[in-house]
Amino acid sequence: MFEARLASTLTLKRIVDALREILNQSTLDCSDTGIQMQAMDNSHVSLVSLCLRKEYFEKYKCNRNISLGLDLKSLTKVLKCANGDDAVTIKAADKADKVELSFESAGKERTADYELRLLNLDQEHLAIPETEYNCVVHMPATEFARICRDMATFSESVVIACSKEGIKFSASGEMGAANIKLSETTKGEVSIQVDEPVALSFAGRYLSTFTRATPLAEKVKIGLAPDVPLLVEYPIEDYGYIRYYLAPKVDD
Amino acid sequence: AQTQVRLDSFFKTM
Repeated sequence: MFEARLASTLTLKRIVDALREILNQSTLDCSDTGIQMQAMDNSHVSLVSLCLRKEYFEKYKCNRNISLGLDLKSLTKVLKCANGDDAVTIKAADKADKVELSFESAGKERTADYELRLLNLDQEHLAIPETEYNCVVHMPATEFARICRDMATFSESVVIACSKEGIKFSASGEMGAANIKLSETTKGEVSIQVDEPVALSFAGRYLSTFTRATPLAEKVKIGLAPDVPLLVEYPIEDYGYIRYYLAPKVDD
Repeated sequence: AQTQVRLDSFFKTM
C-alpha cells in the first residue's frame, strides 16, 4: 500500500511541468524513504532525476516498494482538474493497475477523486557516477532561465566557460554573437567555486527545457567538469531535487 | 562541426 499526501497541488504541478517536456512516460519508484524517478529523453542526450524524500510529504506511507508507471500527459490532465491550493493524496494498492489521486479544497468542502491507469513500462536504471565537479556555480534560477532564452536567439550551441573570474555563456550564429558573463556577487546571489577552469559546449534547446523547473527553486546549481555531462540541479525545498544531466557536444 | 555525445557512454545500465 502506498499513500502520500501533499498540502498543495501546486508543487506537484510544477514538478510534472519540469519533467513532461523531456519525458512522455516514466516510472515513479516509491519506497519507505521516498519517491525517486530517473529517465533519459528519447535521444539519450539528457537525463532527469527526481528525488522527493518522505519528509517532503504531509503524510507518507509505503509498506512495500512499488513502481508506478505514469503517462505524464494524462497526469497533467488530472492535475489541471485541481486548484493549486488543494491538498492532494496519491494512493496505490500493492500490484495495482491504477493510481488514485484525491484533491481536497483548502476549506475541505470539496473533494474530487480521479483514477489513472498505470503503465507497465520497461525502464532501464542507470548508475550515475559520483562526480567531482571542477566548477560549481549557484545562481538565481530566473537568471539562468533568462540566459538560456537569450542564448537560444543566437545559436543552437551554447558554450559555458567557467573560471575564477566568472561563468561565461556564449553563442554565435548567422545573426551574430552573444556573450553573457556573471561574476561572483558579494551578496551571494551568484557563487562560483573553481578548482580548474572548464569550457564545454552544449545544445541550447536542452538547457531551455531544463529551465521548466524554474518555478520550483530560487537557486539553481550548475556543475561542470571536463568531458562529463553538465549537471543542472534545482532543489525542492530541503527535501529533494530535480537534477538534469546533459551530455556535451564535442568537436569532430 | 560538433557532434552531440550520448549519455550512454557516461551512465551505465544497472
